[in-house]
Amino acid sequence: YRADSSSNKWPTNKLTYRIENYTPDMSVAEVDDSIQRALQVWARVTPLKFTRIYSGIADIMISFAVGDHGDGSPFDGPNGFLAHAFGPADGLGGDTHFDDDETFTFKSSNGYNLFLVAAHEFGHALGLDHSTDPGALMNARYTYRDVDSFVLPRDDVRKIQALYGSNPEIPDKPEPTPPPTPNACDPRLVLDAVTGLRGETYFFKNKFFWRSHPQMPQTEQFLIKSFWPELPGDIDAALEDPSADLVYIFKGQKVWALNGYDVVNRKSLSSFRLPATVKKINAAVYDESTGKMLFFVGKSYYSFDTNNKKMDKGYPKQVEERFPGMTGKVTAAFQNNGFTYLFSGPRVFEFNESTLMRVLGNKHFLQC
Amino acid sequence: FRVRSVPLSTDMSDEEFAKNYLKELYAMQEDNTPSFGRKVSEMSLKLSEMQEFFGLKVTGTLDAETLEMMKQPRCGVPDVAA
Repeated sequence: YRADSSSNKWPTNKLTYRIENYTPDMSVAEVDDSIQRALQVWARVTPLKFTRIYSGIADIMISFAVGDHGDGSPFDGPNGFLAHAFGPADGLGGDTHFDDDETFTFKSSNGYNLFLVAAHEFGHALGLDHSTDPGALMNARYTYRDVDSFVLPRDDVRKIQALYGSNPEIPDKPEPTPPPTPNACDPRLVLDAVTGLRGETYFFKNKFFWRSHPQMPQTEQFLIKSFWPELPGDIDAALEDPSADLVYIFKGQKVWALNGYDVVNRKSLSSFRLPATVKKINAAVYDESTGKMLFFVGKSYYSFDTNNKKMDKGYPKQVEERFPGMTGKVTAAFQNNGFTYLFSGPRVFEFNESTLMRVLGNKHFLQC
Repeated sequence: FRVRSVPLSTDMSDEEFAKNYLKELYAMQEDNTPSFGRKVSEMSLKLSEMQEFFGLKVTGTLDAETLEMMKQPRCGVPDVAA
């Protein structure tokens, strides 16, 4: 009998759980709280009710173990497999085991957050399989997410409600809308930001990004936090300074400097000599032919000289002055092979210097 | 930083690691050498299955990106029902 998901479901909506032992990484209260909140993730969107018992056999027996712990699915030491659970059934069914060779945490993004791991495993214990949706809680890979603002993604809500139905009790305050994973084929898709990164191109939307390589037709979608746990979602702009091998991520007044996986610096918008009146930018691009960074704010733009670290004189200027035909607000921008691409809503304006060459759609870049 | 999907000069440990991963999570059978005239080893088929599951480029070979994905922390429940 192996740790395995199954498309079964429990014959009842009233389930019991029991915490058999504890990890030394956290206090008893923190483990209890994490487990209880992880079960609530599923109870909130279904008729399921979970009752804790402290002795005897519960539907969901929860324990921490290492290595071969007698269920036919041995753990593998630190990292790798973090936990597993058995699908709904008698006996071992529903039981959930955590690999205590891991470091489990209560709130921080260091180690593995027990609430997130448990919420995922309880999805299996209720009958869910892994999801191919990179934003789903039931995606097989562990990805840190902000725990306090956690909302069960739409893919997971849809699948658990297909098994058990929705929660008949109308909550006294409306549930936050389950966040959908952005769809590259959505004709109304408006990207948050686009940037090059060591020869690839990254397209950001909400908590996700698509990654595209010039020699590969397909793009892969990831959660931003699966690469950079510190970065927020819904960023405003991004640009790469290839001469410094840095990517800058902008959100509000904050700027993060990335070198590969690492956040190597944190700045503010003012460090790019933008006037204090500018509270956020909408897009940014590094012009390789001039070594200038262009910052777009609405229908205007500023030019920052990276060599002498100064804002060029006479700015802001109208975007249309430099890019005739670009009449809308610029929402994202990047350069590739000498062309400048300015995104305005779902449309993409391709410029060769100041000459408008084509008006494209996102699908030109994102495989649909 | 993560390199692109390029064939790996895999040392045994990576190869072994990948085989164990596929056995655990993709129900790859022990013996995965081509047999009965099969042109494509079961390992290549299982690699393709895993690459497709994670939205990677489906090459059927153990490239750097696939190995990197295999090494990411994850749930121990198989991705395909045994």
